[in-house]
This record gives sequence, structure tokens and C-alpha cells, in this order.
Amino acid sequence: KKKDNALLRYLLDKDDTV
Amino acid sequence: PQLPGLPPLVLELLGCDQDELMVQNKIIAHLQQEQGCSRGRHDKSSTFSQMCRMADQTLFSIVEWARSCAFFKELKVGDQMKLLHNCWSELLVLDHIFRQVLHAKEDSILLVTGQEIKLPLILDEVDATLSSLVQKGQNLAMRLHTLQVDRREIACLKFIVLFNPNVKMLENQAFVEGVQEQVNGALLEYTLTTYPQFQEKFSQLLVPLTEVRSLSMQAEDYLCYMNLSGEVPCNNLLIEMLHAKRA
Repeated sequence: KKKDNALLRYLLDKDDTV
Repeated sequence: PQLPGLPPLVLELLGCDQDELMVQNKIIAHLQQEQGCSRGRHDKSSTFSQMCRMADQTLFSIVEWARSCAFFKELKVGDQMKLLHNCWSELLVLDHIFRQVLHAKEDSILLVTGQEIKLPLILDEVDATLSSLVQKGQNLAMRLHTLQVDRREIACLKFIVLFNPNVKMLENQAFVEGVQEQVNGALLEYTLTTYPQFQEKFSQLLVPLTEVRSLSMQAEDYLCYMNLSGEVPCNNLLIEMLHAKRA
């Protein structure tokens, strides 16, 4: 099973408008 | 400028390209911040470690680039992650190679920080495996330079690599396939109208992508080996990507 990539998920998920 | 016969999609993809100077300044600022811990050291290990830090920061800018693109935004984060897991090292290699294509000097390398370093100096600072990888990259860059690949074509090639419909378990595989087809079509149209004397340019541009894939695999293997030897600076995006793909 692939290890979750927390940093990448954070970078993709973050809201730039805040 | 809107030129007649220029496919709008090519312009849109070119518009996603980041401001080089802004990326450069951001990376320089970050590297200067980190430098405190390795000050004074200057050996093969510190050169490799500096290269890793640069690659790591370049990866952050690659993720930002992908996020800025309309097509990518339409995907769920799960699919975005799968696409980036598949091609992060190819995009890093492409970023390096395209910089050298535009730099257009066989005997020196232009770093993402804007520094120009003489090739023999770099080759002398790294081990045989990395030296061979750097040289292969330089050869590929010079061949692409001979093909006279331009910025618009480069913008398209990056998207062709990112939107790879062969990535497994994509939730929206049809969309990814559609984007790649559209970009391929736009690139074909662009090359035919802009370089009518060079009918084979489109297919000639796709050939090096196979080599980029192979180079990026070799670079990943090398990074894995160096990581196991404890030579790669830890807690960074570069290593997370390496683990996510190899785990």
C-alpha cells in the first residue's frame, strides 16, 4: 500500500484565498 | 501576443508558466535560510545535499505550477496526487533540461537559482553515477536545442507528461486522457503552422520524452540509494515523493 503523502496533500488542499 | 494560427490552448498552457525570476528569488531566499547548518562545509556530500535542496524547492514550484492550471483544478485531490506521484521526477528532469535548452551553453549549467556553473566543476564535485546523469541530461538538452524547441512547445510537453492517462487507479481517467489528447492536438497544430518547413517536428519532440522518463528513473534509483546511505537531507517534499512512489 502506498504511504500517504501528507505534505503533498497539504499543498494541494490548502486554500490560497485565505 | 495573439498570432494568427496559434492554437488558444497553447497560449493558455504557456500562461500557466510561472514568473522565472519570482521562483528564483523564492528558492534563493529559502536556501539562504537553510544554509546556517551546513556553513563552511565544501565537499562531494555538501554539493549533493545542495542539489537535493534545490530539487526539493523546485518540486514545490512544480506543485504550484500544476495547481495554477485550469485542467488540473478540475481533478479531485486524489487524482492530482496520483498524477504528481507518477511524474514528479520527470517534471524535475524536464525543468532542468529545458532551462539548459534556453541557456544554450554546452559547457555550463544554469541552476534554478540563476547561478551559472561550469560543467567540469560540477562533474568534479559529484560521484561517477551522478556525473553520468548530469552529462546525459546535458546531451539531451543540446539535442533539444538543435531541434529548436521553443517555450510554447516546452509548455505543452510539460502538460503531456503531467496528464498521463496510463496512471493506474485514476478516478477520472477519461478526463486525463482527454486533456492529453487536446494538448497533443494543439502541439501538432502549433508545430505544423509555426514550423511548416519542419513537418516532423511534432514527432521529433515526443521522442526525447522516453529518454526523460528513463533519466528520471535512474535519478530516483540514485536518490533512493543515497537516501539509504543517509546522504539526503530529510523531512522534505523530495523524500516524501520518493517514499510515496516506492512504498
